Amino acid sequence: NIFRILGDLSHLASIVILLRTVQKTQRVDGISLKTQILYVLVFCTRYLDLLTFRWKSVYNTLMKMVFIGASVRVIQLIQGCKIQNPVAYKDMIFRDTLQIKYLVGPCAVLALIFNYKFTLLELCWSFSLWLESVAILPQLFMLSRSGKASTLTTHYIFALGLYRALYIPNWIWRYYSEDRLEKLSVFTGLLQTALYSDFFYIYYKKVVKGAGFELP
Amino acid sequence: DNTIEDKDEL
Repeated sequence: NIFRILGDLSHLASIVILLRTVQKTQRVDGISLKTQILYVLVFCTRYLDLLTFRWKSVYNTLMKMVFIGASVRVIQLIQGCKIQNPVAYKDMIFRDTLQIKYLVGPCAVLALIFNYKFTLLELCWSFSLWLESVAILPQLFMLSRSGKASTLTTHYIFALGLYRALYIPNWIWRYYSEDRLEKLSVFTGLLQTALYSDFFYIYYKKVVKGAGFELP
Repeated sequence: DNTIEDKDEL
């Protein structure tokens, strides 16, 4: 359905925006390395089914590979800036202060409690959903502390948030047309979108209505 | 019955 395709496309767009920006400018200011590391973890734990070789479609398999590959490439590029632009890199690390363990730990516990089956694949899948819903927090935390972000960073976060938001009408659609309801996905998806809502509001006020992006 | 094959979303 249209919402799901648009959601996937905006997810893809967010990654392309990020990749191109870092590649072109060799700058990492405003980007949280921790959030990017969390995304690698999210994709690697979610798409473990690639290893079972019971692939669903060319589209599905290809997108999964692209997401894993692109998230690893982002880390590589950021690490490249360490040499190219050490001052900006150090400044980023210095401001990227939210501790990952406070996110990974609770997500692991939640995955142990909420899952469909107590198997490694299912636990990892559930973990990836929980982790994805909070993976943006180091990035938002960084933004809220610095109070300023480049327009591209905000476009990136916007596209990323839009993706899960578009998945919500997709789930409603699938509930009625396929009688299908993936409770875990829906709940974590709502949580994820809720975390973005504040950001969406500021984005709308500042970026869409002109003016620079500045948090109060 | 949520198996890994059911998870067709990204």
